[in-house]
Amino acid sequence: MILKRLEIVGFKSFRDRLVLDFPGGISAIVGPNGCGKSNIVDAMRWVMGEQRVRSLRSTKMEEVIFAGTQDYPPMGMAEVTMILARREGFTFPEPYASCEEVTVSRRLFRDGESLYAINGVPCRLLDVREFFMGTGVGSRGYAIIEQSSVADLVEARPEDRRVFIEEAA
Amino acid sequence: MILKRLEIVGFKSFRDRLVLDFPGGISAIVGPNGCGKSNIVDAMRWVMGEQRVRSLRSTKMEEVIFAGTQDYPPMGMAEVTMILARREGFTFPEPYASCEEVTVSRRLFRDGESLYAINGVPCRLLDVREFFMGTGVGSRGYAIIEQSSVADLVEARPEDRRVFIEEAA
Amino acid sequence: SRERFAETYQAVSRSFRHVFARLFPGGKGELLLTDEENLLETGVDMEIRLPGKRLQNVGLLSGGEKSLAALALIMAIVFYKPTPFLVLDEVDAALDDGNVGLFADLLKEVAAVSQVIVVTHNKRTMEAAGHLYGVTMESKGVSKIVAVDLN
Amino acid sequence: SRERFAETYQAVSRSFRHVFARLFPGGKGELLLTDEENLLETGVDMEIRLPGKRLQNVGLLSGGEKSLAALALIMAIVFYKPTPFLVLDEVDAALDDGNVGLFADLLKEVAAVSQVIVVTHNKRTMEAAGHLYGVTMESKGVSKIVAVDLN
Ligand SMILES: Nc1ncnc2c1ncn2[C@@H]1O[C@H](COP(=O)(O)OP(=O)(O)OP(=O)(O)O)[C@@H](O)[C@H]1O
Ligand SMILES: Nc1ncnc2c1ncn2[C@@H]1O[C@H](COP(=O)(O)OP(=O)(O)OP(=O)(O)O)[C@@H](O)[C@H]1O
Ligand SMILES: [Mg+2]
Ligand SMILES: [Mg+2]
Repeated sequence: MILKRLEIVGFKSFRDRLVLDFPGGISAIVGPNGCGKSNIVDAMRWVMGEQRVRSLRSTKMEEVIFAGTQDYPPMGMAEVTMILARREGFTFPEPYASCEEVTVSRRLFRDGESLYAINGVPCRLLDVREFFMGTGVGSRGYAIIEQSSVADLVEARPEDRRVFIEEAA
Repeated sequence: MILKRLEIVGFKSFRDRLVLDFPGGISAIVGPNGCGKSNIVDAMRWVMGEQRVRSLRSTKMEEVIFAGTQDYPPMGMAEVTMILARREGFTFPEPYASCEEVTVSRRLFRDGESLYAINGVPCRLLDVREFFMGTGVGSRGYAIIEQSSVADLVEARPEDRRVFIEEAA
Repeated sequence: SRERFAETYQAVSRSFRHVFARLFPGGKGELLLTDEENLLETGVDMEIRLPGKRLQNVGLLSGGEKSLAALALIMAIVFYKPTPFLVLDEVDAALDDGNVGLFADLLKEVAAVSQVIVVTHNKRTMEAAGHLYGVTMESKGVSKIVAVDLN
Repeated sequence: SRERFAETYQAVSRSFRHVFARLFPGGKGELLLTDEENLLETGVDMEIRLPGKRLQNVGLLSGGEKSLAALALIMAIVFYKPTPFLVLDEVDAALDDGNVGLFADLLKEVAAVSQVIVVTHNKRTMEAAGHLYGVTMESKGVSKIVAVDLN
């Protein structure tokens, strides 16, 4: 599968709906310090089921919801949606094998209610995790490298490096 | 006091004697990855009495001695010398108050023998530490920031940040 | 299972040798198992020989060399098993201009098998990208996307 | 002793306010004591308000904002108590071009009170330096110094 589109609203500094289409090849995200680039990376980890608050640079999960600025009040909900397309020759894992596209989304309300959905149908965190299992992009996979952590792979203990390779098995 | 000159020989990748004069103002050290820039910073911490091997990016202290390359054999000794000049209006701490310049040096032989000297006269590590006490450049001071550790000061716990400020008291 | 790990490990270490030689021209990088008898628990070590230098432990590498060695392993895995996307957040921060060039060239080859999304401040990496998204905070504290033209 | 710490803390937090406003135009940075009653053991916290954003804990800052806030504290201390020299090893790696400019300008003022030695890959920081030392490894594995001309 391949990532086709990402939609973010109310997540961290993205108060207004943002749509990012990825046309294939290399897409670069650029901008000054503090403008929200790493927040986009956080949004991607979050929609795929990231539960560890610290790796989202927060202390409580509700801190991922837009907290307001001097001009705008805080939002009540954060939502991220990821649209994946089939790559030629590959199919999605069951029960989505016949789909051309699959949509994965996650929503969080200030009162703590959290919702996952695949193709618009509510599901459990486990279903989202299973969908991404073994693709390398799951929350501990080798395919998302956070800011200032690239050298960790070299400094890691040999047992931890093994986990990286196992994910590709 | 102010740093006037640094001499390095046999320390890490500096097999041949190197002399760096610092003319005042800002001196920049530049060069490709892996050429030896951070080794110069290590040399400065080392001559001032750094004993923690890990903060010299090594596992044994003798790893700071030039380890040899395909073309050259390993060296038997590493030596770093720092020459400090008086700044107008300031004097060196006793017993060097009347000196215009002070030389601090450290030597290490492969057999483990280690030697400190101030103005050419052998002395103890404690004497070197006392000489730099309270100037900010001692081995835990605020005046030497290692590679990829600048943000640590912000991420540190409040009690650790206090130590930084205490050093300036 | 044991066989699957052995097969993956063999393939990734072959790929790592190739990718490492591209990022460190003249250098050699090898993956090694810490305990070959016990495939279910063995760790994976890295042995690096840079041109002219002695064989060394990865801990002795410089800041930029460590980033580059890590990128060699990540790309080696992705070449063996492409992922839906690869996200790299300022992985080129410690690289000198020459190494950013080598990295950006190889990234183009990775992008043939996986979607690549890279956050960077480096012009050389931006030039390698086919598509640029600019993020700004015109209205303070609220992020928006703008079109970016490299010049 | 208690009085010396109190006096140093007061002076450094005044200096920090000034330096922070130079590095974050329109922003406010404050140092706070975690336990004012117990000067011998109290910790020192940082509270940051960036233009337009809400007051926030330093943990929520971005990579580049963290580097810049840390540099503000380091420079604030050096302005209060100059040191024989200040060594900064690639502290500008996470900064965007605009912030490298602000950092480099302020570094020139710090250099009036302390010798500054900076390791960098950033052209803008090199331009701020009065003196450049180039390090190379022409004969592989052995470092040498060469003269560098910026152009
Ligand atoms: N819940 C939230 N609501 C509003 N703003 C938030 C929220 N969480 C984080 N932020 C803001 O997002 C900013 C950080 O954004 P981010 O880390 O994405 O920056 P960046 O573009 O990656 O910068 P750099 O180039 O320095 O790494 C912070 O200034 C913070 O104020
Ligand atoms: N005892 C030693 N003998 C010989 N060479 C050594 C020794 N210790 C370290 N080195 C070499 O020094 C190199 C690292 O140098 P250093 O960390 O100073 O690079 P750098 O110029 O700071 O690079 P970067 O820009 O990537 O940070 C390593 O490649 C290592 O081989
Ligand atoms: Mg970032
Ligand atoms: Mg370095």
